[in-house]
Amino acid sequence: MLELPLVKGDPFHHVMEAILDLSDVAHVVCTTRGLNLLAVDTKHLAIVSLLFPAEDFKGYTCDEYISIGIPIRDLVNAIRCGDDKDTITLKVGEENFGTITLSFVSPEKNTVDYEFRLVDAKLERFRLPDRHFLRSKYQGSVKMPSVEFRRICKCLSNFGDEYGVISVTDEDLTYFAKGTDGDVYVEYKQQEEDTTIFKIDVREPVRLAFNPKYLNTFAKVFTLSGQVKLFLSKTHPLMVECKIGQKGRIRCFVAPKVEP
Amino acid sequence: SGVQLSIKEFYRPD
Repeated sequence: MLELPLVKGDPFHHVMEAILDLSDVAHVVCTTRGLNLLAVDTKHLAIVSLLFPAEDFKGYTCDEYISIGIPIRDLVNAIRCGDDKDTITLKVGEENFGTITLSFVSPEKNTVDYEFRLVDAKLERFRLPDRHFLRSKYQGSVKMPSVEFRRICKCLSNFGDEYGVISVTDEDLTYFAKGTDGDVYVEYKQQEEDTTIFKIDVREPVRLAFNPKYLNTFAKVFTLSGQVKLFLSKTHPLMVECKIGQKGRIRCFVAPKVEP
Repeated sequence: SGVQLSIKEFYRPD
């Protein structure tokens, strides 16, 4: 049995809204320890993963291992229909195996229940790298304010939706996007006096090409946290992470492009 | 503008 309390605008809802146009199904694994959501876009260019430990989820109840595929559009449409003041609970029970129920209870105790079919999402689950892998295989990381990161992603995506590059050295971080009529180039210098807001940590310079559209899609999710951390590798997907609550986190992986 | 790689080339199904 699973009971997942949700609030309009919480990280779970935010991630679902963000990936609405990229993916049809979110694969969710729940255990007594917490929730792990994973969604892959239909073109297999990006993955988003949300980890939410039970202690960060007030009212979370799960007494067994549950692995389900949630139809993203149905869930988002239902949440959008609810009122901001409603208490929302996602339920998966033994008696209604194969379906999930989304219950909305207003402050006056009026209720609306949505019931929809679960989706088979076994093929959409990938074994993602752990922190040890990121430390050993990635040549650099950059910590920066999430609002700033979103602004850049929006700018890159508006300018050129197909081709962007992130480069990092121990002195600066640069973003580049190629548009049809021109290019955009953004540079951040590492400030020696303050590394709490912006910090570059590289073993060797890294240059990574990617599609800015995907990064822009996820960037709004990262504003749930004050800061984001980018992990860059010459041979692996770009990974962006932000922390949610005490021990929760959101990660997105964007597959690179091989430069001509 | 480069050849787009798939995420499947990096991560195996769980």
